[in-house]
Amino acid sequence: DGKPQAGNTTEGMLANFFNSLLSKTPG
Amino acid sequence: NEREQICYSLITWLETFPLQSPHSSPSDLSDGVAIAQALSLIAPNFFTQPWLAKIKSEDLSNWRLKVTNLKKILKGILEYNLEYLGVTMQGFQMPDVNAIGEHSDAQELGRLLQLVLNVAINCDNKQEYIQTIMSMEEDVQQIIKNAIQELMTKEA
Repeated sequence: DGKPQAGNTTEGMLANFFNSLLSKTPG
Repeated sequence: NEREQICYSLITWLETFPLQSPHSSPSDLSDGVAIAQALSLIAPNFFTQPWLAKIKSEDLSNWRLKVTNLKKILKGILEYNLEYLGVTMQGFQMPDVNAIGEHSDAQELGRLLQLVLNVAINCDNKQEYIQTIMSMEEDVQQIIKNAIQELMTKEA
């Protein structure tokens, strides 16, 4: 339907980036 | 200017911290007092109360006294990186603390705040700090993301 995939929007890419930081082991 | 954008976005981020000292402008932050308070909130086991007590918070009219504070902060962050994270920032241009203390230089302050950000996103409570960033405006998030990515490429 031409809508961008969630991961491809700016919002989605930002969320992916910060979620990947969250999933890294602390310290 | 990209460096100044980093500075102002990171000041917006720093405004989410409940700090005793003013922290809304490069001038507010140029004496290092609010930055030191932020670090002691972020990593209290490393930036301890005795460490914070060594940061002069009164009679800072002489810019050299501000620079003395800023040097202690930079030294503390670099020690944190090495001792706690086991990394050095190869190739990352360190902030010119003289320019921050004397002129409240936004570009150099941006570099210092970038290093503070790096402590926040790697500390034991990083989840809290990262989620705060994720709740901020998209353009601020984007600049913070770029600032983090720049640091990631310079870590060794």
